Amino acid sequence: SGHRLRPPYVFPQRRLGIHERRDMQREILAVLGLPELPRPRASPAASRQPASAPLFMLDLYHAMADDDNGGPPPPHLGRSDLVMSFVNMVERDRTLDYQEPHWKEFLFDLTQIPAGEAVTAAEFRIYKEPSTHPLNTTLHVSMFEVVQEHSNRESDLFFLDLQTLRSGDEGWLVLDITAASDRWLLSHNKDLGLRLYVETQDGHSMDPGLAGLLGQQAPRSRQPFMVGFFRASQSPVRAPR
Amino acid sequence: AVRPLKRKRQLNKTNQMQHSNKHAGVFDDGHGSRGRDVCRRHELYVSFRDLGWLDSVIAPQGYSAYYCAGECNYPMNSSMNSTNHANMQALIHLTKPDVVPKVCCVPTELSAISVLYYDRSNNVILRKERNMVVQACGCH
Repeated sequence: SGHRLRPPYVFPQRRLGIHERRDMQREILAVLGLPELPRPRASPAASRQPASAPLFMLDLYHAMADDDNGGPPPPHLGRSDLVMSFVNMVERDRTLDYQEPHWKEFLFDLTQIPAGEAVTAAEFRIYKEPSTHPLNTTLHVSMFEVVQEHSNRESDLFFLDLQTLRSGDEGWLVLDITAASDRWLLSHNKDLGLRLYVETQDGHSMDPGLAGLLGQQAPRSRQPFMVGFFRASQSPVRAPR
Repeated sequence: AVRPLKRKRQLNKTNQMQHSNKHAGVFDDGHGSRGRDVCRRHELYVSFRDLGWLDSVIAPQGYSAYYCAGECNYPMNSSMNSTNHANMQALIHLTKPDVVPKVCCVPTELSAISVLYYDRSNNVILRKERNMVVQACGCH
């Protein structure tokens, strides 16, 4: 009441009811910008989920922590406050028909991208093992976005990136797919289709698998995935509850 | 025999105090709201483990958020990170306590945290949330 001088910062001391605790946890999640309900307990299927993305993201997490302590930020990370890796993927191959160019196609579900986020960069990461045929030659790996599919003719494609490497090379191949982000922000609910071609030095199309590029059959720690770097385009307005 | 008991009751009171502040997942250092100490930073740990989120949150398992509490009385020394205005307000508060409120002990420097978690589609997300950790308190 103002006359009886209460200690200036004593908080009401009482136990929260079950619903209040649940509301409190939801509010803490909202302040942290996390989705509302935690993911259900890891199902057995989750143990078969690719581990490549979590391992990569754990490295980014430590790099972001170092960035907070003044260390050099890795590329793309300095300008981003949200990084999403996408593993939900369907993979399609066209490698048996000898006349057509061979390709490998990857479909990604982008529905979890929150609204109000601007893309600062996007990458497609695929692991390459040393390939022996042809031996010691130059390979050109190109990536396209599948803009529109047609039943009676080739799909409409949009060029994204080209990388040149040696057939004996091994490691993660990183393809820049930032240019595809304009379209995917307009249509979240449509899967993003990425198509990969491999050509030899003399222009012959080659099965990406034979070139050593691993798809979904690879070991969990080497399966392909996609990474998007985002920056909140405006400060999130928290609706009163 | 009495003194230990008294001390034991004192400890129980403190534990009870800590316990009552121990909402699931949030711990503070227990004596932050009792002693008349000057404005300073107090420990406040938000535990994702106790909030039951470790199925979703890969890292960290919690973080030290801290909070600011304590007195901001005139004269405020340099450690209290005060401004000229705060000193002026504290002075006027002494003369007109009913009109001008006390100076507040508030965060003056905040930093971000990063949280790595699974979303509902098992995608792995890394989110940086700004202004989540109190680095310094001051009278303002």
